[in-house]
Amino acid sequence: GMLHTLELDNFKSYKGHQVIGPFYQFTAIIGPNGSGKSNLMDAICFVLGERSNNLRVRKLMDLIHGAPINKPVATKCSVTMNYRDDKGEIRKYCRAVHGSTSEFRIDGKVVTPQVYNAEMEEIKIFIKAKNFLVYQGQIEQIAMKNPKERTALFEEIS
Amino acid sequence: GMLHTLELDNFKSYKGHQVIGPFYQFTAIIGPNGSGKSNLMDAICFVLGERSNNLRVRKLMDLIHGAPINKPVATKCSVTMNYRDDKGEIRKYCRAVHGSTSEFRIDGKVVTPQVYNAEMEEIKIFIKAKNFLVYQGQIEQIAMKNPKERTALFEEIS
Amino acid sequence: RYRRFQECFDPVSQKIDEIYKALSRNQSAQAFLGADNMEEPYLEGIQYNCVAPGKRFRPMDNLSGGEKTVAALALLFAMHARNPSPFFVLDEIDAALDNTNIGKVAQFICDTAKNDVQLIVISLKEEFYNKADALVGIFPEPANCTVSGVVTMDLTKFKIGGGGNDTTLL
Amino acid sequence: RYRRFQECFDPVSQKIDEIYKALSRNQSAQAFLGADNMEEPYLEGIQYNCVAPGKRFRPMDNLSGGEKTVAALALLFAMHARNPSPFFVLDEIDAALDNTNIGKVAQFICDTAKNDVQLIVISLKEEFYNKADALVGIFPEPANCTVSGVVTMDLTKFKIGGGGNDTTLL
Ligand SMILES: Nc1ncnc2c1ncn2[C@@H]1O[C@H](COP(=O)(O)OP(=O)(O)OP(=O)(O)O)[C@@H](O)[C@H]1O
Ligand SMILES: Nc1ncnc2c1ncn2[C@@H]1O[C@H](COP(=O)(O)OP(=O)(O)OP(=O)(O)O)[C@@H](O)[C@H]1O
Ligand SMILES: [Mg+2]
Ligand SMILES: [Mg+2]
Repeated sequence: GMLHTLELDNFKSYKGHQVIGPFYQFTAIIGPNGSGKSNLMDAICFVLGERSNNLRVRKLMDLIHGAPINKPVATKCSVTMNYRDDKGEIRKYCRAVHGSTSEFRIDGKVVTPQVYNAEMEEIKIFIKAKNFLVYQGQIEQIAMKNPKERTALFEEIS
Repeated sequence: GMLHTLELDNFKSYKGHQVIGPFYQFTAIIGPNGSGKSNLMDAICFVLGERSNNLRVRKLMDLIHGAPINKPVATKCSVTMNYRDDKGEIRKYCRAVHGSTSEFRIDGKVVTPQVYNAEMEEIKIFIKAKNFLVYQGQIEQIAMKNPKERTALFEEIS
Repeated sequence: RYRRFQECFDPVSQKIDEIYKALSRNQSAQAFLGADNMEEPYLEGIQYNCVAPGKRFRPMDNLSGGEKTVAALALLFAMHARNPSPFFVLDEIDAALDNTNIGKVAQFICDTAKNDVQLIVISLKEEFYNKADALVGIFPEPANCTVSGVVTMDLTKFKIGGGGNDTTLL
Repeated sequence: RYRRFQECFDPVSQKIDEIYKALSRNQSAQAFLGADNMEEPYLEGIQYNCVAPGKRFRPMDNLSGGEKTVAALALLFAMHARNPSPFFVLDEIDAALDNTNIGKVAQFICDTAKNDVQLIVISLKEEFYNKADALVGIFPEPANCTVSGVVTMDLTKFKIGGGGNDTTLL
């Protein structure tokens, strides 16, 4: 499968409803400093189930567009990943934030976080292991983990 | 004043006796990955009195050329900074490592670490404050220090 | 537990050397993974060592910034062999690379993308992103608070006859 | 103790805004330093805030990678106003900067070097190092263990009529 398009609703620096994509086999995100490239990566990690401290915010509410200047434009924000599976069908994985709780939907139907996470593992996305995500400035640390940390990484994916 | 030339003796990847420079008002150090650019910065920090953990080694002996592959080429290594002071005269500041002890010399005369450090502060080099040195990968952290750390930085230079 | 761990560890430790050679484009490069405790590997640590082309075996903390980046990418892509996520997202992994290594890493990413893994990279360097199939351009829109505008560009139209170098982008 | 601290703090907090404007080459950029406890500043923290051009006042942890680099350089050069070390040594500070910011920072470094501070920078980017007065080139010599060779090149000969852009180096 592959990531086809993303739909962002008032997520970080993305105001209103924005559809991003389609993403190809090899897609590069470019733009000047401070334009919102890493925010787009945060959107992808958010929809996969990542915790707020790895999204560079203290609490989920800060993800809403305008929150850093105390003028959030809405009470909720959401990201939808339109994922094309191996059979070529599009599945919609959506995560939204209302106040401080997260809501998860698959193809429009609300599901529990556990079910959502299990579906993610079905398509081989292990958000805890994170061996397919590299945050800005973190690449060198991956080679320098200590032996015990490395074992823990292997345990996550086994 | 300004840094005029450096003399390295078996320091890290610099084998034997190497004279580097002269350094101009604005000098750039260039070269491929792994060639020894950061080692040259380590040589400058070493001669200013920096501790071994900020020189990317566990102990001072590891600074000797060949130490990482257990074939140190000598029992000592040294760096001399030829510094041109405001009157245009050259002063020689030298630090050497024999085994695990450091030896400090100014214009060829052995001095104690305290005298050496006092002389450094004379020419406005406060190695503890380090507000004029930025190690590889550390620039962003300088802006993100917490308020207390920032106060400590000011105390060092006052 | 031992069996599950070995099932994970073996494919990665077999692949890591091949991937490190491909990333460095040099057959003399070597990479190995070794468990401290062979009987019960999950109880202790796993060692990782790389020998950069033209250098000798030395501790990993001796590597320079650029050498660490290449070593980390080798480990990540080797782990992928065992746990094949559908895509990778990499944010400015090319920051510490010199121009030669940028070329090698970009080519490796390009080749990997062709073999059924989707790659999404954030980069500031033209030498890196000009090899992509498509660009997603983010620009700041004038507003009170940072607002990101988005534009997408399909590069495959420009790549007659493979290679990315003849596209003078943006 | 209060007096000594203020003697240090005042010149820096006056200078920081001017330096940040010069680094961003934009008069709408702002930077301020403020002590939490005005009577006894050394007992508590010092706040540092930057407003990037075209943006609003927001917490520092909201800055992007490139924005943090510029903010850090402003602080360093402002502190230098109070404690003028004879030289700076900066190791790949341009890693997170886009091409526009590389140009601005390199120009700022060039201007600062002319005013009595010696600058020694390590860089992989030609847009940065082509503004230098001299290059120190480090290359790996063939050997068992990493051996660095050194070559020095005086660029001032090539800079007829200022500006470093006409030098196609190495
Ligand atoms: N909730 C939010 N609402 C509006 N703007 C936000 C929000 N959260 C973060 N931002 C803004 O987004 C910008 C940072 O974007 P980001 O980190 O994605 O930049 P970038 O493109 O990755 O830059 P760089 O190339 O420097 O890494 C900051 O200016 C920040 O103020
Ligand atoms: N004592 C020593 N003797 C010999 N070689 C050493 C010694 N200490 C470190 N080295 C070697 O120096 C090399 C690292 O050099 P350095 O970190 O200066 O590279 P660099 O030019 O800064 O590269 P990059 O651009 O990737 O940051 C390593 O390959 C390391 O093995
Ligand atoms: Mg970023
Ligand atoms: Mg380096």
